[in-house]
Amino acid sequence: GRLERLELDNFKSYKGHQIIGPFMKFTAIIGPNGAGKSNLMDAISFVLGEQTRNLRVRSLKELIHGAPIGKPVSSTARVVAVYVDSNGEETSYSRTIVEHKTGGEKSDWKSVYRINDKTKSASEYMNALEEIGIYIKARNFLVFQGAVESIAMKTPKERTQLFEEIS
Amino acid sequence: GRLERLELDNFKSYKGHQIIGPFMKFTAIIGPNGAGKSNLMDAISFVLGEQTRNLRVRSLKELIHGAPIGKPVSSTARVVAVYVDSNGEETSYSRTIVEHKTGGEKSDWKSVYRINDKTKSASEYMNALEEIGIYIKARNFLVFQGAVESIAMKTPKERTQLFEEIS
Amino acid sequence: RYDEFTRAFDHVSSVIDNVYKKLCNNTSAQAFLGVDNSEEPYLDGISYNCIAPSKRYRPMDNLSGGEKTLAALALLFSIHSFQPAPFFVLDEIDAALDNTNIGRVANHITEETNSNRFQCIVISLKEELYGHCESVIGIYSEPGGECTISHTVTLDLTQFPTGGRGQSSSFI
Amino acid sequence: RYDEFTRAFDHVSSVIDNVYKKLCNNTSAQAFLGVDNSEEPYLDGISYNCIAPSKRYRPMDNLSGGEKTLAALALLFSIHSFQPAPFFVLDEIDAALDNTNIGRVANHITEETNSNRFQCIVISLKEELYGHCESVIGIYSEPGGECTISHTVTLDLTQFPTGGRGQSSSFI
Ligand SMILES: Nc1ncnc2c1ncn2[C@@H]1O[C@H](COP(=O)(O)OP(=O)(O)OP(=O)(O)O)[C@@H](O)[C@H]1O
Ligand SMILES: Nc1ncnc2c1ncn2[C@@H]1O[C@H](COP(=O)(O)OP(=O)(O)OP(=O)(O)O)[C@@H](O)[C@H]1O
Ligand SMILES: [Mg+2]
Ligand SMILES: [Mg+2]
Repeated sequence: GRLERLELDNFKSYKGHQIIGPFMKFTAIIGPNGAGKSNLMDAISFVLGEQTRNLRVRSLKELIHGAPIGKPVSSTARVVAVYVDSNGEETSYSRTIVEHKTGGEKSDWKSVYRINDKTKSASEYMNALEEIGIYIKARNFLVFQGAVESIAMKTPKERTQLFEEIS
Repeated sequence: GRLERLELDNFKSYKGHQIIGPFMKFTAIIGPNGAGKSNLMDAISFVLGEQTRNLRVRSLKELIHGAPIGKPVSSTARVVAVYVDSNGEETSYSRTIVEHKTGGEKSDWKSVYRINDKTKSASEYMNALEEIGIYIKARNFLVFQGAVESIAMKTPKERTQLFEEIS
Repeated sequence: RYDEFTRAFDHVSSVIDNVYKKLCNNTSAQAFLGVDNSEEPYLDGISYNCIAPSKRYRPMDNLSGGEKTLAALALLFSIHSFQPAPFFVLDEIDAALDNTNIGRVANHITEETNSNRFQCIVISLKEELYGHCESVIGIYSEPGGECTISHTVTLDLTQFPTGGRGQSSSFI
Repeated sequence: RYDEFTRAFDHVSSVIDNVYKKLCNNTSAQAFLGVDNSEEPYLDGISYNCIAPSKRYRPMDNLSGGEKTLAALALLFSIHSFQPAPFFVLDEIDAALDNTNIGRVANHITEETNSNRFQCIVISLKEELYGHCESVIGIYSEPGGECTISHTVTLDLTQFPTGGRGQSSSFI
C-alpha cells in the first residue's frame, strides 16, 4: 500500500484546511528555505504517532498554527493521512490535538486518535499501524533533516537496539 | 594579508610533496565525495595550531598518509602555509609531525613549529599568528563540515565564551 | 528472543553488501555487519564497516561526509528489506552528496519504487534529485503576514514528454 | 575585563542587524544580541534572536534549516568585523541553503573580498556558489590503490570572458 494524501487543519505553518497530494510512487517536496517542507514531514510523523520531541516543539500546543508567536488561530490542530492498500481500499488515520481543561488556570493538551473516523486508544491505533508495517518506534523509514549521517555513525550498542526494535 | 599557497608533505590523503594554490581573494575547493576537500581544510587548521580532536583523528600519527590503513608512507608529515602581508612580503608558517622516541616500545608524536624555517616554541608560534589576526582558540574564521547551523544554536553561556575569546 | 534477533541480523547482513555495491555503483565496494557476542548477540554491540570502492579497510570515522551518507542509506535500505514499511520520508538526505552519488541514489530509489517495493517521499533542494521523481509538490509561503503561511502546488511530471527522469528542470 | 568585553559586544551587536538584512536581502529582517546581566555581562549568557523577513519575533529553535544557516553566517561575519582574521575557510556551508540564499551569501562574500576585508576559501558541491569565485581548486583522487591519494588542479576563472561571476559551469 501507500500514502495517498494528507489533510491538515491548522498544523504548523499550514493555516486552515489544506489537502496535500496525491503522493505518487516517488514524490519530491520542493520549495525555498522556510517555506514549510520539513513541517510537512512533521505532519506525517505526527499522524503516525511521533512524540513532540522529534517534531521540533516542546508541547503539542505549539503545533497549532500561530502558536510560536503567541497567536494560535484555533484551539485544535489535526492531521489525516489517507492510506491506500494493495487492493485499492482507502483507510484514513487521524490525530487531533485537543485542549483538556483540568480545572483552574493550567490546561493539558491531549491527542485523539481515529481510524476511519472511529476514535481509538493510542495503543489500538499503534497496533493498527504496525499491521501495515509502520513501527514508529523503530523509525526505520523516517530520516529527519540533518540526521542521515548519524545513522551510519551509531555506536555498536545503538545498532543492537535498532535490531531489537525491528525483530 | 592573505594565504598565498600551501605545501603539504604526506598529510592525510595528499601523498608526497604537493603545492596547492595560489589562493586568490575568493577561491573554491571542489571535487567529488571522498576526494580530499575537507582534508585540505584540516591541513589549514593543522598548520594554524588546531588540536587533533578537531582534525577528525585520534592522534597526530594518523595524519600521516596511509596511517589509517596501517601503512604510513613516512615517519613524518608537514604542512607549510605561505602568507603574504599587505606589503607583499611572504612569511612561511610550518608545522611538522615528528616521532619522539621515549625509549622502549611506545613512541610519542610531537609537533615542531617553524616560521621562515626557524624553529619556534608553540607559544611563540601562536603569538606570531595572533599578530596577523589568527586566534585559533576563538575559531571565528573556520567552519568545519556540518557545523555551520550549530553556530546560531549555541547556548547563551557558550556565546558569552565566544565573546570572551575575541575580547 | 535469540531466534528473532538472529533472523533479523542474518537477513540484513546478507543484503547490505549488495545494496552498498549498488549505491556506489562499484563491485569493489564492500559493507558488512558483525556481532560482538555470537552466543547472545542482543547483549552486546553490532559493528558496521564500509569499504568505499577500491580502498582498503579503515574505520568508519575515517569516511568523508558524502561517504557516510551512502553508508547510512545502505543500512537504512537493508533494514527496510527485512521490515518493510510502506513508505520512506527522507528530508534533504542529498545535502552532502555530489551529483554523481545523487544520481546513483535516485536510480536506486526509482528502481525500488517502480517494482513497488516501497513508496518514497523526498524533500530536496537539488534538481539532480527531484528531477527523477514522478511528481513534485511545491511549497510556497504567503508574502507578508506575521508568521509563515504555507501553500502547496502539485505537479505530475509523468504528464510531460520525458516524464520526470531527470529532465524536469525546465518545468519547475 | 568589563571594558574589553563590552567593547566587543557593542561592536558586534551594532553591526549584526545590517549584516543579517544584507544576507536576507530584506530590510524587514532583524537580528539582535542581548546580555542577560548588564553589570557583569561576562558572568551570564548572551541571547541571539533573528527575525526572518516579514515574520514576527519567535524563538530561534523555530527557524528552518536554511534560516539557521543564515543566522549563523550573520553572527560569524559580524564577529569577524570586530576581530578580523585575514581569511575564512568554510566547508559546505551551502548544504542547507536554497539557490536564492546561496546567491545572496555569494554576493556578500564577493563584495567583502573585493574590498579586501577578508580572503575567503569555500568548499562546495554546488555550482551556484563556486561559480562566483575568482579561482577554483579541483580535487580528484587517483583511481585504484589502497587508500585515497588526492591531487589538485587550479583554474583561474578570471581568465575567462565572464570571469567567474556565476558563469563558470561550462568550464568545469
Ligand atoms: N505552529 C506554527 N505556526 C506557524 N508557523 C510555524 C509554526 N511552526 C513552525 N512555523 C514556521 O515554519 C517555518 C519553518 O518551516 P520548515 O522548517 O518546514 O522550513 P523548510 O521548508 O524545511 O526550510 P529549509 O529548506 O530551510 O529546511 C519557520 O519559519 C517557522 O517559524
Ligand atoms: N592519513 C590518511 N591517509 C590516506 N587517506 C586518508 C587519510 N586520512 C583520511 N584519508 C582519506 O581521505 C578521504 C576523505 O577525504 P575528505 O573527508 O577530505 O573528503 P571530501 O572531499 O571532503 O568529501 P565529501 O564531499 O564527502 O565531504 C577518506 O576516504 C579517507 O579515508
Ligand atoms: Mg527543512
Ligand atoms: Mg568534506
